[in-house]
Amino acid sequence: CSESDLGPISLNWFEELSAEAPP
Amino acid sequence: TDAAEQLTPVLPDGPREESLQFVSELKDSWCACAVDVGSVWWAAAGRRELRVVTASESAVSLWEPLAPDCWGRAYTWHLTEVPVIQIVPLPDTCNLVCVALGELEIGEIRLLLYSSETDSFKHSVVKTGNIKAVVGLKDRRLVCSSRTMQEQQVEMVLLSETGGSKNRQTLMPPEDTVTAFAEVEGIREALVGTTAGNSVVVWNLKTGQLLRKMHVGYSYPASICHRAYSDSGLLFVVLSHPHAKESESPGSPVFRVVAFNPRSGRSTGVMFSCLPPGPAGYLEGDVWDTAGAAVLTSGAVAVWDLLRGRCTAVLPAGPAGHWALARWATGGAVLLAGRCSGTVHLYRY
Repeated sequence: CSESDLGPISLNWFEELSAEAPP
Repeated sequence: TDAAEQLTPVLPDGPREESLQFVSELKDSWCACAVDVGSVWWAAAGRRELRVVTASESAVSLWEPLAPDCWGRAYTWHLTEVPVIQIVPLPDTCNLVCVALGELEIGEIRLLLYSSETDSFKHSVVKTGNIKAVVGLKDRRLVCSSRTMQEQQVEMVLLSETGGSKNRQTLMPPEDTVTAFAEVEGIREALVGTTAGNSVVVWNLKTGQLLRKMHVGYSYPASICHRAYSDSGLLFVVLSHPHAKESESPGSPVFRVVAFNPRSGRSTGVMFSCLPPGPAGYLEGDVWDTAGAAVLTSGAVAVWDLLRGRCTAVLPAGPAGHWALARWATGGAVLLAGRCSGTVHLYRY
């Protein structure tokens, strides 16, 4: 799969989503 | 040492392919009908060894290797009030067996253990309720989803060595019912689940946050998650498809590896593992690392390399009867195949 199929990829997705999600 | 490695390989009516090597047989002569089989690390007399656990509706037995190709029952817990439904594997945990009990659905989770303080085997209840899904995680953690008429509760319980619960953390529930959980290799605090609405959800176990809900797609309803791996910014989830039926064979995927981008919520199928040729559908399966095993409606067990999408071995039903259970032993590399009669075969993979 390419990045265009899946959208921008972040290696730190877990930390980023944890910072953004409601507590 | 790995108990299986001490046992002399014997090949009476073994598998058709070389990737599974018969190691030994364990016969439970008391067993009226086996409901599950599993394994547990057990430490005794200064050494840790792999032991086999067998469950019937009213008893759970712990088996120890006595000599090459000879297993003896070390202990049996009798659980006569509520039927045993399944063994819940607790990876990397020693001297603790976890079982789910209930009538049609899970009503309680119990820990079975040996207490060195009192030199006795005992059991204790860690969770009761209308439990829909349960998983054992590394570091003696257990996650359950349960349902009341009004709401769904998702909870992580930190188990103590003595069979109690040390700590509990509530996880934010998704709107639809959670059907299965899977630990995420690579991120200790991440957990994934599948839901009745065919979504994959991601939690932060430390904070209890529900981080993401991503739809699996309509082509494969009722997907069940088994394993997940975080790599290169993607979340790879191994899903099984209980609706893989003989009518669709060959070519009906039993397992799929799907790559999710948790940032965008988009996904793509990476690999399919399909039913082997022949008139057989999928009954139930288990995944360890990148190996999948499933019992088919024909009574055979099939094993796949999930990253290559290849069926690597088939254990035919044979004259001794149909296989009913297929489980990977704790630590992988050993497949436990069980018949309803209580006979269990160990194979090195």
